Amino acid sequence: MNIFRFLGDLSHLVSIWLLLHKMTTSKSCTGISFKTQALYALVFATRYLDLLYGSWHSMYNVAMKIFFIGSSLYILYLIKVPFKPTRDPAIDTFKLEYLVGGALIMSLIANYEYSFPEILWSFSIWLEAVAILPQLFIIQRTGEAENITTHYVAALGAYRGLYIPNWLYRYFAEGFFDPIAVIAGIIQTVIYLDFFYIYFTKVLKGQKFELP
Amino acid sequence: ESEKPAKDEL
Repeated sequence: MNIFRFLGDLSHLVSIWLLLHKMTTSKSCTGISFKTQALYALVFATRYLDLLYGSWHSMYNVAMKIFFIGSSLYILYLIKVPFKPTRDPAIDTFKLEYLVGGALIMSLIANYEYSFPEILWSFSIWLEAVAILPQLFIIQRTGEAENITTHYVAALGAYRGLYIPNWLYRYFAEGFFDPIAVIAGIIQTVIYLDFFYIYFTKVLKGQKFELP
Repeated sequence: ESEKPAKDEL
């Protein structure tokens, strides 16, 4: 565990807290992509259910895995049950088939072993890389976003972004290199770059997130 | 010995 990895994980926790805060205080899920949230639930289920076959690295990892699976299911519940009337499915129209299908193909091409757990892990890594796209698509379609929603997306982007210096550190300090995670992680971070540009030049200077 | 990276990352 190094500082970049720790800050990345912390940022991931903060992003989920921001999302829950937005929904519970405004009692709405307006502007939030159910599809992105469903993809994250699938990402966590396919990656972290390795708990069931004994992949227990540390209490830290186990606690985080349980938290991410649990919170993602709770978020889906909030969107689908109490805040259902506030969701507008007509703007959440990104085609999930492409993302899930693409991740499936990538998991069959790029994995460390042709075994069910390894392919599942690789699938979760590739799917995570693109899971934010339906959310960014909503922001692009509506041309604006509530500040709290942009803080959520920014914290989520910072999470995988911070894993990159973590991998550099681990490569030089520990000789550790996980090419699949690194390549997918870089793709994931690149997907956020447009968003981050507007976030830094507008939202952090007190303006509303609006596309030009 | 396995060449697989240990999956301790989240």
